[in-house]
Amino acid sequence: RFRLFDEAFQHISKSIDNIYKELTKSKVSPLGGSAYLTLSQEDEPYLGGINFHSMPPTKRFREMNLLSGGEKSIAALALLFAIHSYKPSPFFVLDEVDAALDNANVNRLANYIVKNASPTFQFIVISLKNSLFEKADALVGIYREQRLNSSKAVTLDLRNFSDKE
Amino acid sequence: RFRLFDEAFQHISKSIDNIYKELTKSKVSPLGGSAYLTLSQEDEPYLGGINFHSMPPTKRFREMNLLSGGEKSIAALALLFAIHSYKPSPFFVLDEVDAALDNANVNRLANYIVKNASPTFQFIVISLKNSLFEKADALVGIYREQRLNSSKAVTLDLRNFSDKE
Amino acid sequence: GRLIGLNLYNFKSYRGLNRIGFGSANFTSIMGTNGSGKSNLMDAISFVLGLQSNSLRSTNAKDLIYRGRVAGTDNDDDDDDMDNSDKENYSGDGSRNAYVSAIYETSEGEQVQFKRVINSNGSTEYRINEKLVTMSEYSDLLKDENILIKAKNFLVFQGEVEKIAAQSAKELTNIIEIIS
Amino acid sequence: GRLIGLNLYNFKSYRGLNRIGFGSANFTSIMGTNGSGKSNLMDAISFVLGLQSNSLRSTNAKDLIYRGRVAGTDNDDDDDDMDNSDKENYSGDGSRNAYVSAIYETSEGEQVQFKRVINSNGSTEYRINEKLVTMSEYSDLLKDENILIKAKNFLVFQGEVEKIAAQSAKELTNIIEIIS
Ligand SMILES: Nc1ncnc2c1ncn2[C@@H]1O[C@H](COP(=O)(O)OP(=O)(O)OP(=O)(O)O)[C@@H](O)[C@H]1O
Ligand SMILES: Nc1ncnc2c1ncn2[C@@H]1O[C@H](COP(=O)(O)OP(=O)(O)OP(=O)(O)O)[C@@H](O)[C@H]1O
Ligand SMILES: [Mg+2]
Ligand SMILES: [Mg+2]
Repeated sequence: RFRLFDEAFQHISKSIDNIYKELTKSKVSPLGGSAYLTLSQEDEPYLGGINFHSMPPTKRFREMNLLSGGEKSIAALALLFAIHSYKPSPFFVLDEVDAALDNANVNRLANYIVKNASPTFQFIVISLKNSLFEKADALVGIYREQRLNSSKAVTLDLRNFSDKE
Repeated sequence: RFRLFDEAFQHISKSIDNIYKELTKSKVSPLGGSAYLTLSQEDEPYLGGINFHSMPPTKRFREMNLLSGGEKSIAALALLFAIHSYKPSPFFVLDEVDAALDNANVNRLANYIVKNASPTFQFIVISLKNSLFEKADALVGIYREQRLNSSKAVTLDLRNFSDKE
Repeated sequence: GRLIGLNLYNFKSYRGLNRIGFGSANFTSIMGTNGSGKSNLMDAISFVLGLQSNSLRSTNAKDLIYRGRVAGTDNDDDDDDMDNSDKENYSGDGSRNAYVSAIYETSEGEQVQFKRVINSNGSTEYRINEKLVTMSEYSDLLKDENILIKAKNFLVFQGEVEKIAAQSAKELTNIIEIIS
Repeated sequence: GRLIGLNLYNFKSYRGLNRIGFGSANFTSIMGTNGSGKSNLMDAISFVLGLQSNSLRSTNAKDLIYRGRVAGTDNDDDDDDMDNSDKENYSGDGSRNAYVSAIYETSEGEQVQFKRVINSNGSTEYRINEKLVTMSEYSDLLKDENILIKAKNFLVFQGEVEKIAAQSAKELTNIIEIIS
């Protein structure tokens, strides 16, 4: 039990920093921020807790409660993607995770998804922001068909439009 | 005690529907939705509870838990504005209340604010969406001054730009 | 593996049969106005994978069945005084059932249909390629594909993302424990 | 009445004195990138009106005092192993105090300065036009202007708007009770 837990923890702990850097790199801070996990009980970790620390670029605080709304969203996504890298589920479903993000962060998230989406890692992302859904391979448009009093869906493959930005 | 409570309740209860209609009217539904308050204990209301019901345009359900994220935000704002109408505080501070709203709802909220903002009803609204802050009288831009490791603010009066959309 | 498409039948705001395909896209975005039914579609995906109704903004499975009258067919006027006891009438015929099925391609390239049905009495059934199975058989097959419903580490519901960063050390240990 | 402007001195991410004016605008919008300090500005407004630190994302008033070294002045290297006990050093001199003052124009057109100070030991003082007053005198004057801190019905913090619609019947009764 210890071995399995430790293996998972070590793997996730190694990948969290790189993923966080990828989600926070910018021209202003080419290196991005830093993130890491710590164990509250070294000898029997599954009985203790795991603390997650993240430090946005140019900042110095590591406590989660000091982060802003947008900074927390990015940290959370990095953690999720790091956990995924250990035992990859075939797909992710994200519902308006970009709600608190400014344009720069939305673009970084969109680029991360475009770069990591693959036949074995499928992303299904609900968003109201065009700078996110423009970068998708396909769009599912949901609308309310008033006459039928029902939701309806149409699908559009964006890859057919060659000038896709 | 009963008289004061009742007076407040009656006033708020009368204004909630009009405010909700103003926030939900559109070309598709010129009448907007409907909203009302009910008392769980008619005789001693301050001992019971007040239930808030809202029904978005074209919908029929009144339970709050069935509303979507955006529908809930609009209902909440209508309630706040209705409470304000009874005993108006001089200003409102709203922090990214538009996070779950689609463009149509952001525009309706912005128009409501523009229409109701006055020297005795001041709005201070934090937003990441340009369709909201473009309509303000003045902008406060917050940025991080990296060299000083500090937040800084600049103010810009938009009314000086005559072509303000 | 990957999710090829979904069929929603009388699920939440989706009346009758609605087919939604993801094709060969690796990154699909869902868009639509407030209240159009985007989160209900995510609820459909979560439901077909085995999540219980309390994580789908509902108190019981019956809430997940489409309720609504087609505008104009019945006399709408008597709707105005609708209260909870009338809900049955309102749904027209109270005897609707609902289901969500997902067409999934396994990592070996085989197509499997996962289906979860809600009967009008609120009980649910699990089916794989239309064959009735138990809940644990259903979730075992999903586990083979690394779809771990108990961890839910691949589903982020609306408004929940910030909570993930701030979750307690204990919660984080639980997730890692389930995964390992 | 109306809020004319604010002065933040060593408050949260605002180092030293920062003046922010609202001028004669009836609708002011605050914009800026993630983590720039927008919600901290709202915390400053809430703080100067008398809200306690637990509604300002902090455990105690000392957390509200600006912490941070100006980049380049000290040796930054020893920062990397910063842990909680080092916080005092990190803030450079631990003896900073902070305040927020609000210039407010009453409905009769008179300008009043509300000021709330945080001393380096974490205690706070309330001042009206620089004169020290008790907390209840301070909040009574605000009440005259219909600024009811207990009801907080005019402040919506980040991420809280949806909860307002879904609040319990009891909570709603409380607010109406305070208002009436
Ligand atoms: N069983 C049901 N039958 C019919 N309609 C339902 C049922 N359950 C929920 N709804 C409707 O679904 C709507 C909410 O849909 P949903 O939450 O998917 O919206 P959304 O597209 O995610 O919107 P937002 O962008 O605001 O988050 C509600 O208006 C509600 O009336
Ligand atoms: N006492 C303090 N001293 C210095 N900096 C602080 C202090 N308290 C909080 N901060 C910093 O303030 C930042 C958060 O600011 P704030 O929450 O105002 O951002 P925001 O502009 O609202 O961002 P978002 O758009 O993501 O909501 C954090 O990065 C944190 O490091
Ligand atoms: Mg939604
Ligand atoms: Mg903020």
